[in-house]
Formats: sequence, C-alpha cells, structure tokens
Amino acid sequence: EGDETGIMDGLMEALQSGAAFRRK
Amino acid sequence: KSAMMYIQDLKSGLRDSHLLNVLESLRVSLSNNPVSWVQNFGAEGLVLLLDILKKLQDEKDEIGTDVKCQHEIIRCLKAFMNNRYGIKAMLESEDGIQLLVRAINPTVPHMMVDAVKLVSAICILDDPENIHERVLEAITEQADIEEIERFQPLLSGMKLPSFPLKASCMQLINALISRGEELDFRIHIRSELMRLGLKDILKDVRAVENDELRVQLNVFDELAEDDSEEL
Repeated sequence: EGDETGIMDGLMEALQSGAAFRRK
Repeated sequence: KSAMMYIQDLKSGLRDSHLLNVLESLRVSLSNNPVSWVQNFGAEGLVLLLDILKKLQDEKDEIGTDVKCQHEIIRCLKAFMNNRYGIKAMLESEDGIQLLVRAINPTVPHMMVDAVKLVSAICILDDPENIHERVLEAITEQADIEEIERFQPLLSGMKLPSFPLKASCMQLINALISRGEELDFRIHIRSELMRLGLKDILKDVRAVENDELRVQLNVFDELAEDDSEEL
C-alpha cells in the first residue's frame, strides 16, 4: 500500500467528473 | 539520474533556463519512478523546491523564465504528492500549502489552473480530517498579506477567458463548500462569494458551452439546493 501512486491523479479526476461531490 | 543528484542541482543555486531544465527533468523523474525514488528525494528535496518557489514568488517577476520555473515547481509538487508519502511530507512542511495558495495567481493563468486543481485535491483528502479548513486558513492569510478579499483571486480567474481556469476555480469553490460539515459554514462561504461578485459572473459563465464547466456549475447548484432544503 505504501507504494501506491496516482492518488492526486485520482482525486483530480474525481473533482473534474463531479464524482468527488456525490453524497456518500 | 538519482534523487540525490537533483538535490545537489537544486542546492547549487541554478537560475533561469538551467533551473528550468533541472525542474522539467525532475518532474519526469518524480512522475515515472517508483515511490521509493520519491522517498529518496524526500523532505529535503521538497524543502529545496519550496524554498526556490518562495524566492521566485518574492521576486514578483510575472513574465519570462522565472514564471516558467514557478509553474514547473507546481507540477513537480503534484508529481511529488501523487502518493501517500508525498502527501504526508507536503502537509507536514512548514509552508507548503501557503506557497501553493500563493501560486493561485490570475496574472499567470496557466500556472493558476494547476495550482487551483492541486489545492482542490488537497481539500478533499480524507486524511487528515478537515484539511479544507487548513486550506481556507491559508487562503485567508494570503489575502491578508496581499490586502485583498480572500476569494478575489478565484473570482478574477472566473472572469478570464480560459475555460479550464473557470472550471478549476469552480472546482475549488465546490471542494471548499462541499467539505464543510456545518450548514452555516457552507452558507457563509456561498454568500461571501456571491457578495463579491460571483452572482454576476455566473450569469455570464452559465452561457458558456463547455462540459467541464457545466459539471462544476451543476455541482454548485445541487449543493446550494441541498442546503436550502436543509435550511
């Protein structure tokens, strides 16, 4: 897990698509 | 090229195109190497990058190679933070968030897009909790230093012709509002933005045909509708 990369890419994609804002 | 070699380069006080070349190459290395390489670059490399960014920002040169170097450092920071180690190191750094917020500069729209996107992504991190509050504090502090309203840079960005810039500014607005747990907080931020001119800006922006922007406007409206229901 410590080697996981692409975290910022994932967050930025979620922001851009609107997925980051969907109610949990 | 090893992480230590980049650290030596950054320590050597390079300027202009020499510095830019090192930063471009560093960004590629940070992006393409395993996390262990980023760890070798480490907090020491991060502090060097942040020091250079601060120095360039203090010089207030808004054209030429200095700005390209600032922009390249923002890209390096994004690559550095693309893993848990890098995020932790950045959040633990003394002025990392502050310097990123300072890069939200409408006189350099290309850099502003990347800075705003990175700051928005930081806002929605789950760990640590309420990191958006730290971002908002940094935005407020930076505005105090510049003696402007805290959301002025975002509103100025919304008025510029660049669609990606408009969309990224709305992203940060949505990120800040959506992470607020208290209804009062969300309403306060929204009214402050409206009072500063977002209301009029939105009238124009809503007419723009752009998918990325449309997504953010829909999110903004939905968040507002949910809050009015809750109210």
